[in-house]
Formats: sequence, C-alpha cells, structure tokens
Amino acid sequence: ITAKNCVARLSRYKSALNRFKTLGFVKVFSDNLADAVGATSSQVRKDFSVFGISGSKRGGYKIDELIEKINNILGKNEVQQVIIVGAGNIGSALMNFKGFEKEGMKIVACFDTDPTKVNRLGNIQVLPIEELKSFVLNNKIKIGIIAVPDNAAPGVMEALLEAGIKGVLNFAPIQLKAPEECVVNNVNIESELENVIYYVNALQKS
Amino acid sequence: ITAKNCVARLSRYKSALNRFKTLGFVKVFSDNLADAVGATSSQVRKDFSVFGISGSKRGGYKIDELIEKINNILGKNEVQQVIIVGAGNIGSALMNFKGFEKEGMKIVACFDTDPTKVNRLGNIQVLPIEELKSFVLNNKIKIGIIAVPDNAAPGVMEALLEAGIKGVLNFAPIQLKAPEECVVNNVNIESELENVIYYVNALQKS
Ligand SMILES: NC(=O)c1ccc[n+]([C@@H]2O[C@H](COP(=O)([O-])OP(=O)(O)OC[C@H]3O[C@@H](n4cnc5c(N)ncnc54)[C@H](O)[C@@H]3O)[C@@H](O)[C@H]2O)c1
Ligand SMILES: NC(=O)c1ccc[n+]([C@@H]2O[C@H](COP(=O)([O-])OP(=O)(O)OC[C@H]3O[C@@H](n4cnc5c(N)ncnc54)[C@H](O)[C@@H]3O)[C@@H](O)[C@H]2O)c1
Repeated sequence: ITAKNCVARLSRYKSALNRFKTLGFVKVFSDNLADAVGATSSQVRKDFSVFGISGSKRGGYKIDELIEKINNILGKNEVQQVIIVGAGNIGSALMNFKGFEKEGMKIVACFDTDPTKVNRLGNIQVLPIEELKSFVLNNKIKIGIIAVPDNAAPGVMEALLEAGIKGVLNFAPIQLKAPEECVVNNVNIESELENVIYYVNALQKS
Repeated sequence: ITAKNCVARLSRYKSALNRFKTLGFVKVFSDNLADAVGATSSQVRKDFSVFGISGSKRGGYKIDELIEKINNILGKNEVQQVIIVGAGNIGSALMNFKGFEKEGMKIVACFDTDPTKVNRLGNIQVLPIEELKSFVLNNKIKIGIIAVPDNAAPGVMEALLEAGIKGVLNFAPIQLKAPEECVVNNVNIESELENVIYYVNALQKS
C-alpha cells in the first residue's frame, strides 16, 4: 500500500487544482503543482506515476481530468459517512465545517456522554454514547473521529473497534492501540504549537 | 537545529509523563515511555541523548525531574503569548481550549474582518484585523495561528510577517510562503481525514 506522504500530497494537489479551477485555469503543468504545494516537479511526476496518472502528449495535464482521476483514487466517487465522538469544542468545529461535504465526506452523527449535548433535531444529530454501536452497525459506518479528553479516548477507541469502525482520526493527545486492520491517524494540535514555539526560540538563540 | 520529529516526540513524552504522574507514578523507564508514545525504547534513549537528558545510576528517570527538563527544552519556563487570526469554528475551538494555558501557551487575542465577531469584553478579546499590527508590536508577540479560509490565508500571512511574527501554525489548506527566519507548521484536517479514508478503502480492497 502506498506511502502516507504520497497520499497526503495527492490531497494537496487536489486542493491546489480546485483553486486553479476557480481562477479559470484549464490546463496545468507539474511545475505549477510543485509550486502550489511546496514540492519539486519531479516529485509531482513521480507521485502521478505511482497512481498511474499520465499527462497529455503536448505536455501538461487537463485540470478536470486530473481532478476526476485523483478523486477516484481518494475514494471520492462515493460519499464517505463519518461519525464523531465528543461534541465539545473540536467536535462542534468539525460539525459546523461546510468543506467536508464538497469533498465527499459527510459527518452523519456525533455521540457524547453529556446528556445536555444530545440534540436529535440538528442538521447533524448528537446522540447519547449508548446509541453508538447500533448506529454504526445499522448505517455501516467505517470512519470515526475521536474528539474527547485524553483519559476517555482509549475507552472510546475500544467502543469504535467493537462497533466495526475501520479508520479513526484522533484529536486526543494520547497514543491509541489498534489492531492491524484499523487505520489510526493522529492530529495533536498542542504538540504542533509546541513545535512552532520550540523552533522560534531555537532560531532566536542561534 | 534538531529534527522536527524529535521535538514532536518530546512533547508526546511530556504528555505521557503528565499522565503517569496523575496515576501516582514517581519513576519511569524508557520502556514505559516507548509504549506510551508508540516508539522503541532505544528511540527514547536516543532522543534524550540529543537533548542531554540522562537517567539515574540505578536505571530509570525521576518523573518530576524529567518533566522539568523537557519543559525547559520546549521553552515552557516562560509563558508564550499566541494570537489567532480568524474567530470562526477553528478559532473559537482554540480560544475555548483550557489545555494550552496548563502548558505555558496563552492565547492573548484573536483578530477577524467580520465586525459582528469583535468582542473587547471576552476572556480573550476578539479585535478588528486593523489592530493586528499595533497589538503584535506593542505586546512583542512572536507566534500566530491562521484560522481563516484558504483564499484569505496568504494575505494574513503577509500581515503577520510585516508585524514581526516569527512562527505560524496554519489551519488553512494552502501552502504559505515564508522567509527563512519564520517557522510555519501546517495542520490540514481535511487531508488527514482523506488519508484515513484512502487507507480504509485500500485495506478493504486488498
Ligand atoms: N479545542 C482545542 O483547540 C484543542 C486543542 C488541542 C487538543 N485538543 C484535544 O482534542 C480533544 C477534544 O478537545 P475539546 O476542546 O473539544 O474538548 P471538550 O471538553 O470541549 O469536549 C469533549 C467532549 O467529549 C465528551 N466526552 C467525554 N468523555 C466522553 C466519552 N467517554 N464518550 C463520549 N463523549 C465523551 C464531553 O462530554 C465533551 O462534550 C481533547 O483530547 C483535547 O486535548 C483540543
Ligand atoms: N472547521 C473545521 O473543522 C475545519 C476542517 C478542515 C479545515 N479547516 C480549515 O480551517 C480554516 C478555518 O476554518 P473555519 O471552519 O474556522 O472557518 P470559518 O469560516 O468558520 O472561520 C473563518 C473566520 O475567518 C474570518 N476571516 C476571513 N478572512 C479574514 C481575513 N482576511 N482576516 C481575518 N479574518 C478573516 C471570517 O470572518 C471567519 O470568522 C479554513 O481554512 C478551513 O479550510 C477547518
């Protein structure tokens, strides 16, 4: 299976292509894409060859064709249903974000232990955590987002695995154990900010 | 200057140490830390030697001493002031998060072009974007977070650089150009979720 960085670059090429399209471009060269995502043009061509994407004879790529090819590779040809666990700050920010649906990712429900957060009437329902397993099984959900405090995250991970979830995006600053066949990506906002601060201080001292 | 992954592991060791402390641990071994962050114990020892951290003679590390050493390396001995640009979903989630202050990172103000978001009375003031430059200069702010739409992000980046910002955490899904002496870390939530979906689909097909 392809390396994570390569897939991450593919989604960055896609966002750049969508931006070029809104600017009225019809065709694009690997140099344009390289500049837009901070890669080299040979990296762009290499990534495309990994996924079997080739350019036109006279050079360059037709933007519409390229977007369609990348969308197929990223599994965008069908809507991917996603659930969130934790309707707090992060959970609400994700529920309110309109950008996911444009990209074929639909947040279909959110679960929380706090009864005051339950809302069955909202655009995205917030349901009690007890209903997680039946909801995931009945709707064949494969992807979950963890947005709960670190001490609750391992328990939530177990509940998701039990319900049959195959992929998790985790915002809690804790390493989660998952079996081979479950994909876990971590976003640690605190550590990203600490990282920036470390380098700013290191640059000032040097 | 030290590699980014090494610094990122350091902040993960720190969160694990804080958790061990709340569980009543006093001492810890590199194996414990390796398990907690998903690294190997030789990687833990290697990281510590990069930063000049050594264990006690009889083996293992005193948790309090280790936390203090890591906090010094990460620049936690003084409060780091941070500003946010964009008081939308992400900006509000970051403003409401209590975890930053515990770690010596303090969000001191947020800026927005939308006059209805301005709030000079909140715990963290939301100010008009016109006041960004004077606020950053008067308060010697070095770190900024970009939480605006992708088309507004390059303009915001320029304004931050002009005001003297030295480090940026960017949530907009776009590559930002910055001079050598400015650190930019990107968090692309959309691409992280796309990445999880890609691997879940790839695993299901294989
Ligand atoms: N908000 C931020 O900007 C930010 C920044 C860095 C890290 N994080 C991390 O992201 C995670 C979420 O942060 P937040 O600010 O949204 O927290 P929050 O406290 O606002 O929300 C957490 C939600 O999870 C719910 N919850 C707790 N235990 C649960 C369980 N077992 N099952 C289901 N729901 C449960 C709570 O009721 C609450 O609604 C945390 O791990 C935090 O460390 C957040
Ligand atoms: N919310 C999410 O879960 C999520 C997920 C993926 C990516 N993102 C990315 O994070 C960024 C922020 O997303 P959001 O959901 O918070 O958006 P949002 O629309 O809720 O908030 C954006 C805020 O920025 C302000 N703004 C616009 N132009 C500005 C400028 N030039 N200067 C100052 N303020 C300006 C707007 O008035 C608004 O308050 C976007 O780039 C988005 O693509 C967000």
